Amino acid sequence: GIARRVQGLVSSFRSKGVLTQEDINKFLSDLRWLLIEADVSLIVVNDLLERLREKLKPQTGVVSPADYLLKVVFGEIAQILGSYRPLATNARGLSIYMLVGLQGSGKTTTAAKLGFFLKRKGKSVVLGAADPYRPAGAEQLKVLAAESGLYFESFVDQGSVNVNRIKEFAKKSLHDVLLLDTAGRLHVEADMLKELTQLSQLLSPQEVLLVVDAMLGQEAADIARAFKDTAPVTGIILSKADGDERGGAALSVAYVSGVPVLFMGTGEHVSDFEPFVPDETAAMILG
Amino acid sequence: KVTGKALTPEQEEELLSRLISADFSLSKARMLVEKIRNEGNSPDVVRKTLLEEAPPVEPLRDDSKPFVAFLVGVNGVGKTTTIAKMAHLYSSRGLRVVVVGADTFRAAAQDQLSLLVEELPVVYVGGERGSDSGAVLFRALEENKDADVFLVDTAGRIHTSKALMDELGKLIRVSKKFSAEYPQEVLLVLDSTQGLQGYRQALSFVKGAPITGLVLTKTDSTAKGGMIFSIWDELRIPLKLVCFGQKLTDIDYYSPEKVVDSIAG
Ligand SMILES: Nc1nc2c(ncn2[C@@H]2O[C@H](COP(=O)(O)OP(=O)(O)OP(=O)(O)O)[C@@H](O)[C@H]2O)c(=O)[nH]1
Ligand SMILES: Nc1nc2c(ncn2[C@@H]2O[C@H](COP(=O)(O)OP(=O)(O)OP(=O)(O)O)[C@@H](O)[C@H]2O)c(=O)[nH]1
Ligand SMILES: [Mg+2]
Ligand SMILES: [Mg+2]
Repeated sequence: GIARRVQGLVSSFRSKGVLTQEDINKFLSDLRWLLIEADVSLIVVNDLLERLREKLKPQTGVVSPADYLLKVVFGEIAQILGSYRPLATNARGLSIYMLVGLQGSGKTTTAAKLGFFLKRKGKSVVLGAADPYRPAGAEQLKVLAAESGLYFESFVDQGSVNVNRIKEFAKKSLHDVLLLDTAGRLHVEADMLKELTQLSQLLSPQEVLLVVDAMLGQEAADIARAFKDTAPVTGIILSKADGDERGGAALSVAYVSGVPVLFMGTGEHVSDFEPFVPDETAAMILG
Repeated sequence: KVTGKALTPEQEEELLSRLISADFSLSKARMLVEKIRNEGNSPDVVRKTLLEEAPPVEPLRDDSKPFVAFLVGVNGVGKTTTIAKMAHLYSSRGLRVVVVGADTFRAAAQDQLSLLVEELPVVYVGGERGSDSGAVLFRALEENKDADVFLVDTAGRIHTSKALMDELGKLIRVSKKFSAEYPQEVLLVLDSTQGLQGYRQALSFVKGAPITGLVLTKTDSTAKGGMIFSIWDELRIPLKLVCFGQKLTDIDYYSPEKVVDSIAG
């Protein structure tokens, strides 16, 4: 992960007593390649380095240079990534949380995981199918709901999402939470992004959660930007964090979207799901 | 976009950045820029160098009948959808195709694949969720002795999982009961949006199975697939199929020119 690599880079400063501007420049130059090799999007690497360049100051030896470098870099990364905070609730009734993201990113599975997590916190949760395209997509959500003891409702009618039915359901529902699983879409599919904008405008969900595959490559920054411009993304859920030792995509998406990583998916089972904390649970991503 | 003259240092930096953004590994990107600089810096040299370094076209080993192909890969990359696309490709040529739904693990995996191919003139063999995937494959091969093509879908699993490698090994052994030639292809499906992670997946998968080729999916995204250069360079695994959408017809054979053009811009 990123953390272990940065620690490795900093270890060469352990023997140093002071930190000169020249040391800082060399460190930043090495850090650039380290972040690229950790799969952070290039544009985010460049921005992050600029921020660090402004923050890092020469040290006269009161603080160990290695500790100082680690503190500033980790502090910056942790701040960008954000961390778990309780999900927003609708004071006037059913809270709607929308799950959005690329094809295959893990939205449907994550809906079940998040639903199960909220249920264990005492919430009454409904998993709502709002993906009219994926063959057996609604069935997949229904099976997962049944396995985790969650309610299920399909809002797909004749190849499209029935928004009025969702609104009707929300009005009458005595449940606490409706998790809407939407169709996967690329950041370059204009009509699909438009559909997403309409959905969020019509439903005014309490949360729009971007499900991001932790294994994304350089494209992560552009993906985050497109979704951020399309709908009011309020949080990130990192999926398949068990598949990656680099963690770059998490940093890219958090940086560009400006919203925190709230949860992390760490496996295929409904219990492989945890609130995101940059220092401990992010060990999987930050290493 | 470089136009006409030798590359300036700024243009070289821009080329390096473009290659990194196209998911080339750092070492590969640097090596390419070095090669381009030594060969004289021009847009034609960029294209020519990329073509030289690109994986060659290696056709699918589908000329012997029956032809058995496994599709493997991590979760959500597009294995199931690609199986359906290949089923359409082969069945529309009049070949007798058997689609083997050997993902007996994931929720609604069987429903998804059987729905995807239900309009196609193919045989679908699947199994109950939780049943043994080897038994599904065995039954498919046993009950369709006159088929031309067997397309085997497998469960997605993280590339570092030993359980995956064991299951893959088991499926290969089952197919070998019918012919030493099987499977002629074990295709590793890579999601182009995962960039260099795909290269790491390839490193892992080759330890557990004889990977014969790659499928690159979701190229309708903006990802350029640069990691296939490293996979060819270090593992000698060629790219065979490219997918660019969710329709059954959104599949084509790999073309080095098309890949290079999308990178060179
Ligand atoms: N290992 C691992 N697999 C995961 C995780 N989350 C989801 N998956 C798997 O990833 C694959 C894709 O998950 P889905 O939930 O179908 O993804 P999706 O975003 O709904 O896909 P579309 O609806 O087609 O866009 C499935 O095989 C899931 O089991 C995770 O945290 N870890
Ligand atoms: N845009 C685009 N989407 C694709 C492509 N290939 C597959 N998909 C979509 O990606 C999602 C996942 O595809 P699947 O075929 O279920 O992937 P998988 O590898 O079988 O997933 P698991 O079995 O869960 O591991 C689906 O929504 C597909 O429609 C492609 O080339 N382009
Ligand atoms: Mg889904
Ligand atoms: Mg599948």
